[in-house]
Amino acid sequence: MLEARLEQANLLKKVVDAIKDLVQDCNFDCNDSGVALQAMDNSHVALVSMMLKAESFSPFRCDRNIALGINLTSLMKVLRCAQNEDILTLKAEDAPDVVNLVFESSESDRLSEYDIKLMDIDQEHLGIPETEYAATITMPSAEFQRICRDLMALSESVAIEATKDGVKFSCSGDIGNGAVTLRSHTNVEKPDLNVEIALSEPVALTFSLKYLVNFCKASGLSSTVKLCLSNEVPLLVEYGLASNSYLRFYLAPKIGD
Amino acid sequence: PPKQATLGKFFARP
Repeated sequence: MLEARLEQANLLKKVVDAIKDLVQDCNFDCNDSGVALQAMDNSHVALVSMMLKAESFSPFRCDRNIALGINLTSLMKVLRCAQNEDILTLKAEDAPDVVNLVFESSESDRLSEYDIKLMDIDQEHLGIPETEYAATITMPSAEFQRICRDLMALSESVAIEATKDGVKFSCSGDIGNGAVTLRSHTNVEKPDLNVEIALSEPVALTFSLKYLVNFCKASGLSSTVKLCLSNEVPLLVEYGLASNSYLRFYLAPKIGD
Repeated sequence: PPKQATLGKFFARP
């Protein structure tokens, strides 16, 4: 059986809220290392990969591999019934028909319980190769969100170019062009505002802004975001969570002329 | 204009 207690229901609420417009029905794969999810969007252009490690829960118990097939709209309806500060416990039997969610208020004796009917989801897992990325950019998640939103006002696509001088986000559209360039930057007092660019070779790739703006819905999960790029491979956008858990998005590039 | 690739081109199916 599965029994996993999250100190803050808000974490799962934010994760599901961030991915529910990209993917609809997902398997939450539970085993003794934690709760994982991998799902592609309908167009097979973007992929969500979530890992909530066992250490993110206290306690965490999962005796055998259980796939919980859940419709994210249904899950969101139930998660909205939780207060942000509530403690959340996920429970399921070994061959479950439902997943049980219990919300406990830390301040009162209120206890609420919901069951969500599970679905049989035949989901293909893609093998994501271990990649040594040519460029890794760590920046404030709010800054990345702002750049994507600003450039989307002008164009459907953004070119991301990383060189030793910095990272340039540029676009061109019907009304004109736009570009934002960031250089490495260290803010001693507010390290969350740092921009770090680790580069082994220059990279230039083009991506759809519609997807990037969608990924940025995860900005509330982490003050920083990591962009990993190599020429001619999908972009990795990673929001790190506590206890080495993470929410990752992969986006296939636009290629050719 | 460049064409949108899909992930199947890069990530292996099981």
